Amino acid sequence: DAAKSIIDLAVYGSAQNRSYERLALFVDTIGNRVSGSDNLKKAIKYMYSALQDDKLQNVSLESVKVPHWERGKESAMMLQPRQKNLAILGLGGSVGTPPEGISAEVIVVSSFAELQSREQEAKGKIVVYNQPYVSYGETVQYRSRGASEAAKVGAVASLIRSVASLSINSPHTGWQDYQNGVPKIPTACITVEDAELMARLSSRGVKIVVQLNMGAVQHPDADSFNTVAEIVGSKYPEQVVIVSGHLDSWDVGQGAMDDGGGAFISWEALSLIRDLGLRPKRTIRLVLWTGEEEGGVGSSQYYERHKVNIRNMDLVMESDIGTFMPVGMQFSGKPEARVIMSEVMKLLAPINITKLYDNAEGTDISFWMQAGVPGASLLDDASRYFWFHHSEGDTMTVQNPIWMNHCAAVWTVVAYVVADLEEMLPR
Amino acid sequence: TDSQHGVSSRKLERIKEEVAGYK
Repeated sequence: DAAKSIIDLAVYGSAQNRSYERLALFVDTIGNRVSGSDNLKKAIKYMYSALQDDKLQNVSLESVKVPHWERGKESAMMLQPRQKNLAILGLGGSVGTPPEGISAEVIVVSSFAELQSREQEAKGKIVVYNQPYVSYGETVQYRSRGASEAAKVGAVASLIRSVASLSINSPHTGWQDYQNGVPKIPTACITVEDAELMARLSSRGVKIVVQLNMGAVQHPDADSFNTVAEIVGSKYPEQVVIVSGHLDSWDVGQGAMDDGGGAFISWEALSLIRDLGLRPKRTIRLVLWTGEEEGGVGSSQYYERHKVNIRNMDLVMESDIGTFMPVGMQFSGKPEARVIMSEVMKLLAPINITKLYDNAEGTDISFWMQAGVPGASLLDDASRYFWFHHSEGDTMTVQNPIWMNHCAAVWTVVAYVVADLEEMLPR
Repeated sequence: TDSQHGVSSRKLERIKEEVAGYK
């Protein structure tokens, strides 16, 4: 009755609210944790100590190099047709402006196609992208590529409508990628409200001028660590189920949702199994990734270091789309493995979270899944996730202890049962 | 062999029973 014991302990028993309370203490103490920052170093030290205090096995830090981008002071002001402050967040990896800033006329477009069709107008201007929010995966292209696409047509900077499904004048940051051979221009996100304002002004033929100041600096890569702890398997200790979330965050808000919740329900999974005196046949390994927000930097180095043992990797699990009320699990693997995972999910009937969906997702586990290892990701009611994502709104206030209890129960039952089955998942 | 899943029906039943044992 292991599954029922886990559910009872996590949702109704003495461990209820523990992952929430641990997360609150952590983010209230450390704050946000951007790659290369002192805060991230403190966070890793904190977790290294906390996991040891929790009597987990093989607590260790695995060294990696991560980007170190620093935002600096930044501001934007619409100068014409009237003065208005624009709330901005520079994008990770962006170059800064000259100290005096950049003052230029604006061209507003709603798509890359429109930019191409109006390329003659864009030279020497600031490109404002007012792309509609379709989905995160589709719309985030403007944040990732907007600067380089604007630079190709001679723009001096780009301001991109935040990739947000709801806005209260809140800018959302994120990583952006410069293309090789294309000039690097400053790039930041503006609010949905200001993007729409400038789009309306522009549609009326009104000339818009914006002053942009960004003090961003790219430092040399910094030392960082993936944080690891285990419950060592009793029968096949070399075979591993990974449960994971990422410890780094953006430099705004608290990183409580992205991905504090995922990291702390993953820790909770090991704590619950330990509390119940369970010892699965295989090793359950907690990995708290570093440098995820810059493109899975810590996890890619982890993969390169450990892929020699890929045949022993049973299942890789990552929670990185929030820890709202869970609705099931996403899974990627062969049909034979899916049948088994469907059976495992039935064990969660007592809390009515039994659905198995397709297409596990998670930057940090993607390297393993692409190489054929079965992968699973927590699916929750993430309808509000992109309200807060990468913004000052990503705070503990988003989190809910009851939801986290349920997330931890789902996460732990799946990790434990798969780790304890007599055979590894087919692959 | 289960034609849909490519796994031995006997093996599948055995694994289902094994998983059910965790209830």
